[in-house]
Amino acid sequence: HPVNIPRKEKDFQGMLEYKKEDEPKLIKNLILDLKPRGVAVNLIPGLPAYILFMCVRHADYLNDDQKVRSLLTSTINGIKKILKKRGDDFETVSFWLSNTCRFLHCLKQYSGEEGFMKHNTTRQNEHCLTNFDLAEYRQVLSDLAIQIYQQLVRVLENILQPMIVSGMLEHETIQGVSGVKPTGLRKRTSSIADEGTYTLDSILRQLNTFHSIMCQHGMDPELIKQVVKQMFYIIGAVTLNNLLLRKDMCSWSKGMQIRYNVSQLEEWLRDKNLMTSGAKETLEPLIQAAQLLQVKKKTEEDAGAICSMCHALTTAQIVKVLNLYTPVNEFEERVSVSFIRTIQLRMRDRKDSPQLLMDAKHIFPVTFPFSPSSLALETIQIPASLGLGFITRV
Amino acid sequence: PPQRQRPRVLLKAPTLAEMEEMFVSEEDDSP
Repeated sequence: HPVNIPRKEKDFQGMLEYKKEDEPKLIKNLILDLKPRGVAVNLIPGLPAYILFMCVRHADYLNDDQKVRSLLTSTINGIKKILKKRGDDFETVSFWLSNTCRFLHCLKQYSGEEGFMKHNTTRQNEHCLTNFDLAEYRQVLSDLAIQIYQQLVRVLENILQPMIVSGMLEHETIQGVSGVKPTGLRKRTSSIADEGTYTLDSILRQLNTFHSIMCQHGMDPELIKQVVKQMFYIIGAVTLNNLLLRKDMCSWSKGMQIRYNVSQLEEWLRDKNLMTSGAKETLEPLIQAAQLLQVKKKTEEDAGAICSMCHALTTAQIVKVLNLYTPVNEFEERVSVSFIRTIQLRMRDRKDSPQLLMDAKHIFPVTFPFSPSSLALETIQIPASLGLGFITRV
Repeated sequence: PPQRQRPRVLLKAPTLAEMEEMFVSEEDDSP
């Protein structure tokens, strides 16, 4: 229940008053000690950001530049501190990325700059900052959000990395296509995977977990799309790089398995309404490598088809896959040296890089499109569980 | 929308790195 004496919401001005000496306590309780998995689960998404902004508003209202500066600096340092301490925990990083972005959006939405006020209600416009222009602090917060985003990518990469080769390449879910093992010895379906073996389902489950955490934290949908695109890029790059290094992964049936796995990832995107995220496009090199494993590789026409099909692969990658291609049954045959030569000749004019492996550590530049909130600041109540009894709704 | 009475004062901000430096030295000073 709220800590304040009940009053009509229209009486509030959407500000929070606190004493200067309580600032460290505010940072401690709201940032350093807040557990995303505990108390924060029941909060409205972005509540810490709204609370901090309403405190900034009050300091601005008092025309106290030192108080504003001090609060903003302590907030930024508090967020950096918690991310140093629990920076390997996806939930913590996602939570503070969401809140840092929301805080940044609030500073824009209530800046008084016309460009950011278009969607505001009359009441929201009355809540704009009156004394200070915080544009420089917005820049600092934007830089901080970029840092947190990169940290989030590193965390999810560490979690996904051990699953990718096993789930995307090694584990076989399609029965009857691989000629490697006699049918009786083949592993059963993914639902009964060997203990400790990651399957495609493990990857999909992990994607679900990441996605639901980000949604729960109220992360901007446009930002979620960027995270998902980055996750798919990592999955595609790590899978392709391993395929390019392993002869046992370059067969017709592996091509089939990879295409199936990719279709499941696409299905996941569709299910989450993320088809416009650009995530699927990052899998294109892998999709083409899988197709290359499956197409005919014999005649001049085949060579022409391969060259026009594999535009997302470098010549080095195409040649490597053809060299590694290994027949696993009597219907398939090795790619001839002359066919590979033909491909090389046809690709001569393509000015692509000699690069064989993809840069699996590449991070796409992130942007934080302005996303104003319809939430009315004067209606925000502070749950007692946050331990902020020393601040007053104004 | 209400009109502003007077232009807001731009609050100069240190960069993120400068902020961290200040923060670290403050922490070092603390007992």
